[in-house]
Amino acid sequence: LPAKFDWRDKAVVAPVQNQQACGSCWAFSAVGAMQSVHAIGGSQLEQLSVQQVLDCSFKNGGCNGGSPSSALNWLKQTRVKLVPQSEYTYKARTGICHFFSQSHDGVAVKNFTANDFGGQEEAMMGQLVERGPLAVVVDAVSWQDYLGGIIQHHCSSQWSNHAVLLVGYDTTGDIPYWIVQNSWGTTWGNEGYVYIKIGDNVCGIADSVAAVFL
Amino acid sequence: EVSSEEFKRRHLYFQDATKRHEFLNSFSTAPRAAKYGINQFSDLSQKEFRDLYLRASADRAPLFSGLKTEG
Repeated sequence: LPAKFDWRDKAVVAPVQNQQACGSCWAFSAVGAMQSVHAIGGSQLEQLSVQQVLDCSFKNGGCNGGSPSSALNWLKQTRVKLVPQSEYTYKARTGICHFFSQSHDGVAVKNFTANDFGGQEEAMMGQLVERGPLAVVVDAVSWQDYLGGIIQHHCSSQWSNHAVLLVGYDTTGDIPYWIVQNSWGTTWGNEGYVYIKIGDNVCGIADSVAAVFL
Repeated sequence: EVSSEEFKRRHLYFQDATKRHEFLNSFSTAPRAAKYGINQFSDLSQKEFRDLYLRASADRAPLFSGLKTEG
């Protein structure tokens, strides 16, 4: 495994977005993984519609919450093709699902895996390098006050409450850390990113890690 | 009247936030350790913040077995 790895260096990670006052992080996390894996596969990096997942993934609760793996499961079962964000823009509120014909262009999920990497964060590094950015859930209670730097303490893995996109890691310094894209805009954290110490399952980052196959 | 009530409430949340920052920053002084402080969420109560932004859940995921599975 390389000592540091960052999918942003390969221009396959879309810009940081802002979920605004809507509990849609789960949709941003799942769609973020899809659009990156789509770009890794050779397509042009294109932002896909988060609103389509928010409105149509009936097993989730729209702005009231959901889970990335449940969204990926819905996409896998229904073979729904995600359209570009430009065709179905983000509104920060749950709306009526827009349906598109099967002939309409879009990106479908062929399969996905969701695993607990607790105690196996080195294997998780390998999964990231091999599969592309990963949709993960964390305990982000202390992120309300986060300004930057590497989170090492006081970020329990008591309960998962937020979903984000794991895009890289860096083990070259004193404290090895994950590089995580959040969906709270670029004014939060490190221009929208948060760094989390690797090892000890800080913030519960290894509890539920989803990789996408398109 | 309402706005001064609201102002008082937000000011209280802000004060709570600064106490949290002091606690969280006390954990580590390592150069690259996380820093906590005033940001766009500082005048939200912890409950408001949780209700607005922490709405994800995680389905129980099987332990990674190291096998190369396709899901």
